[in-house]
Amino acid sequence: LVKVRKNIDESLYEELEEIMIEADMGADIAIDLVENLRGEVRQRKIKEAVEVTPLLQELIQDVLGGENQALMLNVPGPVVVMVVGVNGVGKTTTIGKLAYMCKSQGQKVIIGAADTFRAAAIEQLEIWGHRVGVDVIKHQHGADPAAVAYDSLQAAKARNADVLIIDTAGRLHTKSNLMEELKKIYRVLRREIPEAPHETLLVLDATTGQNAISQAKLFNEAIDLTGIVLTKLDGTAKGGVIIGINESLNIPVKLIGIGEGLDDLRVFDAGEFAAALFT
Amino acid sequence: SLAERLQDAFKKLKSKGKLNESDVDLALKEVRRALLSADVNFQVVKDFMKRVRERAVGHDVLDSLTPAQQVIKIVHDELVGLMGGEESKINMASKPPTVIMMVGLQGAGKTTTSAKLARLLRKQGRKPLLVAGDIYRPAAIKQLEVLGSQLDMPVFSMGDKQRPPAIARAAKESAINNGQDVVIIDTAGRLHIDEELMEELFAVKSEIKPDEILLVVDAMTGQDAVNVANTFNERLELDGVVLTKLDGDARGGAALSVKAVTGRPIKFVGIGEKLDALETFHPNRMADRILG
Ligand SMILES: Nc1nc2c(ncn2[C@@H]2O[C@H](COP(=O)(O)OP(=O)(O)OP(=O)(O)O)[C@@H](O)[C@H]2O)c(=O)[nH]1
Ligand SMILES: Nc1nc2c(ncn2[C@@H]2O[C@H](COP(=O)(O)OP(=O)(O)OP(=O)(O)O)[C@@H](O)[C@H]2O)c(=O)[nH]1
Ligand SMILES: [Mg+2]
Ligand SMILES: [Mg+2]
Repeated sequence: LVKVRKNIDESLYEELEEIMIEADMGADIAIDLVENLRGEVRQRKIKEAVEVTPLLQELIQDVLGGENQALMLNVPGPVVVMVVGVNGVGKTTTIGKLAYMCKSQGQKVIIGAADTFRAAAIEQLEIWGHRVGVDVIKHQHGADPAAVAYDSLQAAKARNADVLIIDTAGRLHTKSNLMEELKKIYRVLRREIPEAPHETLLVLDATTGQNAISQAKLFNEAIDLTGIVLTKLDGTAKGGVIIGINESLNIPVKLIGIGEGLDDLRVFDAGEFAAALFT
Repeated sequence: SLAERLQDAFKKLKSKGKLNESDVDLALKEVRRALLSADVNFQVVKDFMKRVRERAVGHDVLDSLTPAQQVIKIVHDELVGLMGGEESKINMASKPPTVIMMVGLQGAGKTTTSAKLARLLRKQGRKPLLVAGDIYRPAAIKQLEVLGSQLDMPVFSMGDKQRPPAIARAAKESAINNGQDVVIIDTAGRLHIDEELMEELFAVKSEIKPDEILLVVDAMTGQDAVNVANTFNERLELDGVVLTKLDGDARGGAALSVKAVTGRPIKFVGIGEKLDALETFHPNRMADRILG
């Protein structure tokens, strides 16, 4: 994305700042990173313009914590994964893909259909369960989501499942009654297994702008998030907002969604992510 | 708030004496910052700030006792001028049925908005027919049928084995036979860079020549809004935009980006998950929201 240049000049730094803002990193973070970059360029006595962008990628990769933070699926089962997020970001689809990923690694997976609110949410999840070949625990439409979570956990224990993934209804983080409902689901799981839910994943849509920070903050306050799934990275949006979320809330991206198929889920790679910001 | 930050900025600047143009430029940095943090696209902000600056370096700011207020007024007026000026109504066909096509990215709110729009149009005296044009997403047809039954609104479906242009054609004919005068076609979410699926939308358009093509955009969309809006508009020639999920705390800068880049008006806003949560667009309220 960066123009080819001979010299390291002000226009190069301006261009990098613009690319970062357009990647949804946020103006303040972009400005800070450009300042750090200038300092590093001086410190390392860099003279070639072509070396500047890779250096910036390196700085971004450092912010993202380096080591890839995988899902903690290696504890004695059932490992409970609770999936949350605002409306339409890709929770249900991600659960289908995650179930497939776990099953492909030889794990026995069960899905809990705790979105009892949205039209045809249960049917949608059942189709995914059928595609992957895993059981979906459900109640009737309108049932208490915490009751579905509870029953799913009992079923997971009884059937010796390795992983239980719980789908929840999309909800805006600003709706306190809906956030209370989420806390209740969390408490119900925690009462049954002290470490459950082992993973609380916030699903974020890569097309989201700065509002993602507010989403991460409020969902985290409600139920202590362990990771983020960044979806729809197969589009043109870069998802740069996760850098700010990492810096201010220390929540790592663990998985990325790159399409609508069963197989379109990848473990997050900070290096690839940093590189993609500039291509 | 932006108003407070501008007041602080001008206070500092005026303490050095009479205001000049470069003082105003310094203060305008706060406006630029506010727009970017509201997710207005970078290029759109650049162009917008040029217009604002032209007006902000005039005497009604430089000589004012309340320059911050003057600047806010200029910015607000420019935002309203850019986003407003059109009526929030659907283009009705001279000969029924009026055909409306709902398009947009995955998860934007098309299916829910289709049902909301049907409800709104029925309240205005129309007889809508909802059309299940998403043959890909698991249980998409079921979702629209459930919403239709909640509203006691007819839903036309041919299952997921027929292609969308054929479904749209048959739905239009069915509406004519059953006396429905508005046909609302829900389509599958798709990426603007998916050649095949964008071509499919074009095929639906060519088949039934809609009177209204609405792009459904999530209010929390960031910088990417211009790419999406531009591509959908170039391929389909949009008639309008619906901005959804405004019941959250997203500042909604995408509204300005989409209008600036396509010229198409935002006609409706989604303000909740319930089927009565659809309102006409108010540019002054949107301007307040974007400025924070
Ligand atoms: N292109 C693309 N589309 C995706 C991805 N993940 C999900 N989607 C699509 O996004 C849309 C919404 O996905 P859902 O799984 O229903 O989202 P959700 O968060 O469960 O939605 P609610 O339950 O209504 O809040 C669907 O059309 C999915 O196919 C992705 O990584 N890439
Ligand atoms: N809070 C809120 N939620 C909304 C609004 N509009 C839609 N939703 C929710 O957003 C989610 C996605 O809505 P859908 O109508 O399924 O979106 P879609 O564009 O049809 O999705 P695809 O068909 O997968 O592309 C659902 O959970 C809806 O209930 C709104 O204005 N406010
Ligand atoms: Mg869902
Ligand atoms: Mg839909």
